[in-house]
Amino acid sequence: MSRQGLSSVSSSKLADFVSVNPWQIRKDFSYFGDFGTRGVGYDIENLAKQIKKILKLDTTRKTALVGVGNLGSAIMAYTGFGTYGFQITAAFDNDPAKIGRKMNDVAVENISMLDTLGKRQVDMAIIAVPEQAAQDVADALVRAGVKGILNFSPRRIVVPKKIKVITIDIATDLARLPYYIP
Amino acid sequence: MSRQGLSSVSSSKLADFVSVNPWQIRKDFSYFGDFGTRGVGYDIENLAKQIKKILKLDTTRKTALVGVGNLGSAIMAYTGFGTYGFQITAAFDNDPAKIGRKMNDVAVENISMLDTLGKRQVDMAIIAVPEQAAQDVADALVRAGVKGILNFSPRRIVVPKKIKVITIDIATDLARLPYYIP
Ligand SMILES: NC(=O)c1ccc[n+]([C@@H]2O[C@H](COP(=O)([O-])OP(=O)(O)OC[C@H]3O[C@@H](n4cnc5c(N)ncnc54)[C@H](O)[C@@H]3O)[C@@H](O)[C@H]2O)c1
Ligand SMILES: NC(=O)c1ccc[n+]([C@@H]2O[C@H](COP(=O)([O-])OP(=O)(O)OC[C@H]3O[C@@H](n4cnc5c(N)ncnc54)[C@H](O)[C@@H]3O)[C@@H](O)[C@H]2O)c1
Repeated sequence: MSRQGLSSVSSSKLADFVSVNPWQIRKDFSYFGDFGTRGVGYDIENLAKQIKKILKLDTTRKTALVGVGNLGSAIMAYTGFGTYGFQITAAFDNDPAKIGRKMNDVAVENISMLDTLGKRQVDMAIIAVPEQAAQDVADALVRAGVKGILNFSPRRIVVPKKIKVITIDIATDLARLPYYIP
Repeated sequence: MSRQGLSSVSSSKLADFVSVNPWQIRKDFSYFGDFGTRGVGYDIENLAKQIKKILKLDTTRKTALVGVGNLGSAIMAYTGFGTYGFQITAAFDNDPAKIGRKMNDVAVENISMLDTLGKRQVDMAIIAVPEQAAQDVADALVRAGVKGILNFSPRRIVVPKKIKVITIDIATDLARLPYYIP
């Protein structure tokens, strides 16, 4: 909206955008503190800042990538992470042919260096290694102090309760399509 | 569950698995026809078949991939598609160095051959090309008779209303993590 040059937006316009009731928007926002002015609506600049704060996306998050194969390379090159404040600042692999190579200004390191992450303020990681290596990699990340993991490997990984894991499977995304096709 | 050797399951066990109420499970399934036996529960083999039918995943779906770069290569090699009945049977690119190469038993074709998809019963496609090529590729897929598109490019693509598009952004998946990290 701010890209379209608007400076404020009403709760009913926001409600249309996300298909809920306007009172739901007002209720949810007032839970976190009142950002709006009656009759005028919400200042877009300030609203975006508040939402980022609520979702804890208001600081830059340093992220490590483990596995720089096909998927890992596509992830390293992807420009979409910056929008949410993520920066891939470390990449690891166990293939000697890849170690030392620079991708997007980040040099690929040997997986044995993973335990240095704690000293580098990296608290999130992406796993893009083959299935059989995924659990070992997850264990090493937990030991290194990582708190959140995005797991692409088809294997369910087991970690302590306080570590958050989100597993991605693009096959389930593709599987949503047939239902809509006549 | 069938992998664990169970032959039937109760609505309350299913309910725990997906965190809803048992009556919700019974109500949803009875909408599509009754599969369960009172007191015994649901036969797992039959239930899995019925669910696949409801979601239209009971037939093999031939899928085309456009763009065989880093992301495309990882998608070609991914074994997860088979579980939902998807098979990547065609792959296209515009890079002469890739055209003719075989990946997972599928030969990469020149993007100019895209219009042959209609005659090959391919009604779904995955877009993994750079942002600036995505809309042209989407237009060519619609002309070739494709009905559903999984779009990885960061650009919003515009297609006729009857074509279903699902856009993937792994950055939004990663962005779900910070909220859970203390
Ligand atoms: N979830 C999904 O939707 C999805 C989609 C595509 C691929 N995948 C999965 O992503 C993973 C990667 O796929 P890919 O096509 O990039 O494979 P790939 O073989 O191209 O890449 C794997 C990389 O991991 C490295 N590696 C292997 N063992 C390692 C270890 N112990 N420590 C560090 N690095 C190690 C390899 O050297 C290689 O560079 C696979 O598990 C695949 O199944 C998932
Ligand atoms: N949505 C996400 O979460 C996500 C994650 C990673 C990458 N991406 C996106 O996926 C796309 C592919 O990324 P990548 O790292 O594999 O890039 P890449 O450059 O490695 O691969 C792109 C491929 O597309 C081919 N190509 C280019 N123009 C074409 C055209 N007109 N017709 C047919 N083929 C064409 C190229 O020859 C190349 O093989 C990019 O748009 C990237 O932004 C999205």
